[in-house]
Amino acid sequence: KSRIISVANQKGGVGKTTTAVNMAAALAILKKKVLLIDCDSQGNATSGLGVEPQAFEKHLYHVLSGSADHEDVTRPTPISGLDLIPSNTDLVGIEIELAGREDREKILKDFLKPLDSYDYMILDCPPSLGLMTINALTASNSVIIPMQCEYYALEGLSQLVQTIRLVKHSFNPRLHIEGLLLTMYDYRTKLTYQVARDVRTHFRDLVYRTTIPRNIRLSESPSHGKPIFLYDPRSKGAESYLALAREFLNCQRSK
Amino acid sequence: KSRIISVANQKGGVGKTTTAVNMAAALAILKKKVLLIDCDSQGNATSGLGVEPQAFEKHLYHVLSGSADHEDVTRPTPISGLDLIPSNTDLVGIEIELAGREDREKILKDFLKPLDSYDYMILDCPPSLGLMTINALTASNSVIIPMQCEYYALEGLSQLVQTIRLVKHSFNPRLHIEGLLLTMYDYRTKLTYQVARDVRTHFRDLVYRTTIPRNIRLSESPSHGKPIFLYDPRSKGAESYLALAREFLNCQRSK
Ligand SMILES: Nc1ncnc2c1ncn2[C@@H]1O[C@H](COP(=O)(O)OP(=O)(O)OP(=O)(O)O)[C@@H](O)[C@H]1O
Ligand SMILES: Nc1ncnc2c1ncn2[C@@H]1O[C@H](COP(=O)(O)OP(=O)(O)OP(=O)(O)O)[C@@H](O)[C@H]1O
Ligand SMILES: [Mg+2]
Ligand SMILES: [Mg+2]
Repeated sequence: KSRIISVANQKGGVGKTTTAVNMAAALAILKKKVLLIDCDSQGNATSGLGVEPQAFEKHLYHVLSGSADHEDVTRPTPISGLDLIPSNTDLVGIEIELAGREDREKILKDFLKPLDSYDYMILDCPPSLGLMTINALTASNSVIIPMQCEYYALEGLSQLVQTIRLVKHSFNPRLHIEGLLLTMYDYRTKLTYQVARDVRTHFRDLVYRTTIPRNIRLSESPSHGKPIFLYDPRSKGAESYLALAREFLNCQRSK
Repeated sequence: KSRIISVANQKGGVGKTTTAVNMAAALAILKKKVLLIDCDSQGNATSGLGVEPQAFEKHLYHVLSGSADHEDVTRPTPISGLDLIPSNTDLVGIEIELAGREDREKILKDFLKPLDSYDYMILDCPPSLGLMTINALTASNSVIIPMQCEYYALEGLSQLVQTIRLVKHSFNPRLHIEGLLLTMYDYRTKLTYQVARDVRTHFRDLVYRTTIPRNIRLSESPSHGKPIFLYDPRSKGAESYLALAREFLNCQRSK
């Protein structure tokens, strides 16, 4: 059966998309069958894999509004073993459109339920705790929380943890934190050291040992529409996301 | 009469809050009377000025839901001449609560209309194009767009410009782009050079000559609850935000 993992954090710019795209690609390279779902109307996970936002007719918006099924929207990517359900700006209005429905939190969960040919499904969430992120959390087994070692990112953690608890209690009893990932890690600054210490003290073993360093190749690769492994496989960014995927799989095995 | 300016960009982590807090503080230092309004449920602009999210009973949520007026929510800050209307996580549900109202886009505009004792009102927007950002754009004379010189930030610009056009057409004919601000500017990388060139080619004089360099003191100052001018007035961050405020005032004079 597929495991479904959200990559979520309402704080903006902490590396959610970079983690979702490169973790999904790394798992495919390690011979897992993976589906990446772009749940953000910015469509960054979609363009990060080289798919132009206007190149497809049906996408996640049509799934959630009930006018498409998964064959219509799922497409292959440059990495064998990795499929994508894309998104674009049409998704902006979905939260207001779904607000009145009885099952508004469970629409994504019901859609993903029958898809069992994947080992993992990775959901890239938008920078908010609105209905789209709630749908992703309700559909998931667990959540990976990327965070920068900065003050505002640290401040937002308690709100995120509280939201995960609420979703677990009201909609999805199996939901738990898969792990916290420290991104754009800059060894030289005191702020990074202090925030990392706070996070590890508070979340202990939930924090991945693997950290992702600030690495310019990671921010260049989306402009070439490629995950880091196709853009610069020898970069520090590629090494660290491969190490993260291995650490993640080791945790899975011991569950 | 007050000029109202939104600081907006749906791309996360581009420096909206850092710009709103430090630009508002710089204008107050230059003897303007300024009101900063935190329109983001993360409450970063609030804590960036040293106000604890639980330290106030009434805040922006109560204004928008009609249970408070501006005397109840406006508070002084450590910078003389700068007042704040704070926010906290209570604001998360406001978009769904307002979705059904007839005047849902104009609630903030109607609230701000009578407040004319300020020279400038600065609105810090969340990383989305939902109802809260639409309210801010509908209430504003103009919009400052902070952006990092990165691919995903560049990709999001067309969606933001389109949204500004839509709001101008449907709700607020005076709305225009005040300027684009290049933030976390790293002179050493090719990516910064390429994105900055693309932005200046496309937006020409709308791009501020002042750029904000990546400067660790800017990310340290919120953890001390102070704008950069009280934390490290001689830092590159303080210099650049003061230069931005002067460039902004020069543009105002020539309007
Ligand atoms: N380790 C890294 N080193 C350097 N740049 C990075 C790294 N991780 C992400 N970036 C860059 O930082 C920016 C923010 O990352 P990303 O867009 O993945 O964050 P996000 O959390 O998905 O943002 P949003 O909140 O807008 O969805 C992007 O321009 C990305 O290319
Ligand atoms: N010029 C800069 N140099 C270094 N760090 C910066 C700079 N500007 C902002 N930062 C840091 O980068 C992070 C993102 O900035 P900020 O929170 O202001 O962006 P934002 O657009 O308001 O984010 P969100 O989308 O979550 O509202 C913060 O941790 C901030 O302290
Ligand atoms: Mg993203
Ligand atoms: Mg912000």
